[in-house]
Amino acid sequence: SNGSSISWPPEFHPGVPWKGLQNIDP
Amino acid sequence: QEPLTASMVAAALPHEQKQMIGERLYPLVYEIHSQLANKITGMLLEIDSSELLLMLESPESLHAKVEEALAVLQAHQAME
Repeated sequence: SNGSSISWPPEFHPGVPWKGLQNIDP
Repeated sequence: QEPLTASMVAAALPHEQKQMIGERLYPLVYEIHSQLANKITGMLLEIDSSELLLMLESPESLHAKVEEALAVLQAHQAME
């Protein structure tokens, strides 16, 4: 399909809550 | 910036632990691989917090893990 992007790994950006944290503390 | 200690991390909630470590880890990863630092840091944060703390204090361990993560990332991207 079009517009697909790699969703893994959850990127870390300084000062921004890490997306991967959703898996740790839902 | 004060060094991140095991006791500081242990006192934090699980989701805070990773964030605290990530903030310290990112600049180090950026020095090794600036272009993919965001992804590599995200990958490394999936490692156990105690091991991440050791990596923060050991540039050699960190470097090895960054190379490992990079190889996994490239393999993953090749499959996409």
